[in-house]
Amino acid sequence: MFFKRLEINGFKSFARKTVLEFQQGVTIIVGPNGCGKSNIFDAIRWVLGEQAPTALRATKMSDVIFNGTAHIKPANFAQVSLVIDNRSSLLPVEIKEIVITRRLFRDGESQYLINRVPCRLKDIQELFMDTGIGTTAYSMMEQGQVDFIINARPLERRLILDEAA
Amino acid sequence: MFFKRLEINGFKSFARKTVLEFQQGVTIIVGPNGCGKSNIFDAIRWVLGEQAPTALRATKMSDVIFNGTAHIKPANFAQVSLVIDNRSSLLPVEIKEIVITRRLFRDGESQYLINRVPCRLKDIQELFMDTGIGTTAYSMMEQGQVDFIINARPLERRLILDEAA
Amino acid sequence: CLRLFKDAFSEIRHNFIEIFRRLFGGGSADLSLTEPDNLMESGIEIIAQPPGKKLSHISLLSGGERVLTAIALMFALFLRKPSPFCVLDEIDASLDDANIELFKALLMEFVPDVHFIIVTHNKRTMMMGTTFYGITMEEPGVSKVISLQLDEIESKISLD
Amino acid sequence: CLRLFKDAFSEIRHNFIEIFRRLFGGGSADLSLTEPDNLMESGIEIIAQPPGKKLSHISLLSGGERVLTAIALMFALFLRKPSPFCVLDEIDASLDDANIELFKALLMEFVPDVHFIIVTHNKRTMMMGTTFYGITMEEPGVSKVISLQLDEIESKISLD
Ligand SMILES: Nc1ncnc2c1ncn2[C@@H]1O[C@H](COP(=O)(O)OP(=O)(O)OP(=O)(O)O)[C@@H](O)[C@H]1O
Ligand SMILES: Nc1ncnc2c1ncn2[C@@H]1O[C@H](COP(=O)(O)OP(=O)(O)OP(=O)(O)O)[C@@H](O)[C@H]1O
Ligand SMILES: [Mg+2]
Ligand SMILES: [Mg+2]
Repeated sequence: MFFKRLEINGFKSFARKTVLEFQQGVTIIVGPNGCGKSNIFDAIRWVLGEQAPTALRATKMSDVIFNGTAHIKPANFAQVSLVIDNRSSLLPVEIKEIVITRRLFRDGESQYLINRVPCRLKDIQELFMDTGIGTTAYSMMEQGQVDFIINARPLERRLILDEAA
Repeated sequence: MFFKRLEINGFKSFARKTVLEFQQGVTIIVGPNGCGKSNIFDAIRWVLGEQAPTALRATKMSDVIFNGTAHIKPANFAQVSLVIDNRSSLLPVEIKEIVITRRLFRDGESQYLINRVPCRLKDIQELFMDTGIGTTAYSMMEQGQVDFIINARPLERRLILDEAA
Repeated sequence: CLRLFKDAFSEIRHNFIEIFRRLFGGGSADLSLTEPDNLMESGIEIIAQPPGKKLSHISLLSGGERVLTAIALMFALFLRKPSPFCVLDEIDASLDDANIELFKALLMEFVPDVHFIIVTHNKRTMMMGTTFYGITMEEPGVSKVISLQLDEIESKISLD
Repeated sequence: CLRLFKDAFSEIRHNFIEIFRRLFGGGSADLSLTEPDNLMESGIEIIAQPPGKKLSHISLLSGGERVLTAIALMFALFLRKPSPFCVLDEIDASLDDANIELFKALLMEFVPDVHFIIVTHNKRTMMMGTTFYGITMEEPGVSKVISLQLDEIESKISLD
């Protein structure tokens, strides 16, 4: 097993703490237009360290913090935690369960944590180096982008191939 | 009624002469992937005078001429005719039924005809001037392009609005 | 020319506000000019706020919400300058069933004046047809058109 | 570095040729280098020829053929460097039912090693799930997750 659990709180349309437990196999997510399905994928991309707001359909990173509705005040911060089962020791650490957390406050302060211990983005990136995890083009297919690789210019395709090299 | 009939011959995957009769109301076209549905819309866009190969998913205009299969030789020319019912006199001519034809030969020679009489592209464009017919952005929504107007830059949107002005 | 643009813009804007509210069953929308003092060169911004949600940049809309917003703008343009025909190529691909029904209801209002030609894989959209064509490639690489009735569409699709 | 790229390119190319033929049930495909003499800077061209059709530029492929070709390349990359997870957001939107079944069959081969998380509106794709989540906005603007069983999915979808 790999991703055990995803906890989302104050990220995009997830105003309240929301938990998705994952199991081996295929997880299917359904729901009407605009209900928040793609926002879940944005949460995964974000907690894995994504730095470009446009990759999250945002114009500035603070757009990912829950912005409020007619009845609920905007959130002060967005937080996503990803619990990873590391029994297969894919990640180069001795720990069996790893929790990656990312937080962003309205004032722009950003925090990263591994197993509840504050760390830097670099530490998270090093943890995933060469494991195939991360936001490579072929492990996260965004909505409407599946034929991106067909439309891309030859050099853009080269960059995608290099990720798998 | 408006479009009465579309005749396609040697255009893209339509190797043999093919006729679609239209009636008032909603015409539905179905079929498996790659069978030729979008090619029909390319045929309409082409006979109405489209000059850019990229608007027909082609790299050069001769790409629209039937290119052959394992068993059939490539065609020498592509031809599309559109029969228009003009009883409502929307088009500024006295004729009740107008047939627009466009032909392209392998050697690059291109022909336009109105009611089987050779004419210039300019004559076809003048015929449709200010009638709302033609390949405006809002009367032909290509596959996968429906949210083009949302993704476009503000000045590109202005061009689309100007077409309707 | 300026006079013409001003008229067109205000009519299209009015249509867009109205049609968006009907398609989304509420919420609000608007069109604004990037340079109101320089009409000749100004671009157009789109503002869209689905019902119950706070106003935010249109890039945050979902796939289905973007398509519905684009459809609202398309029909707003149509009302300003109708075209006798309209071709739609799998415009319903990212809409859920509820939104397909709203889209169909809107489209049917234009049917008396506009001839729609629609390519779709969605059974709900097919139901609004009056003429049906199936395209096949019985001979590999060669498109052939067969005329179908509505009942054939039902069975043909399950064969697909 | 050059050595690494050369190895990767030839393995991915081989995978792509193989997977394309399986997904399309025939035809042929290939990857080629725009500058074979300058490996460090060379771009990649994609060649795709569906069964029964003549070889032509990939821009002439249909919407569904392009998606299937992209899926073949995606899995070719996966085979070279597997990732333990893969998220797919409505990747099946433009595929017809026959091609959805081919895509599903291919995906199932990767399931033992890869955890797939898939958003879809298509009932055929849903059938391959082991865990199901429905997302609703009972409270406007606020996403809520509910865990569903397969039988609930069936009824929930018809309610959608
Ligand atoms: N920071 C935020 N605060 C509140 N709501 C937000 C925020 N960012 C995005 N949203 C809302 O999330 C919604 C989009 O959600 P999402 O893209 O996940 O929908 P979806 O379920 O994928 O729908 P579709 O089936 O149409 O693709 C938008 O309506 C948007 O208003
Ligand atoms: N000049 C040509 N000669 C022969 N075949 C052609 C030519 N141009 C395009 N084609 C073929 O037409 C096919 C694409 O057809 P089209 O785009 O109409 O499919 P479609 O029915 O819209 O499918 P989808 O449902 O996937 O969108 C391609 O397989 C392509 O090879
Ligand atoms: Mg989505
Ligand atoms: Mg098509």
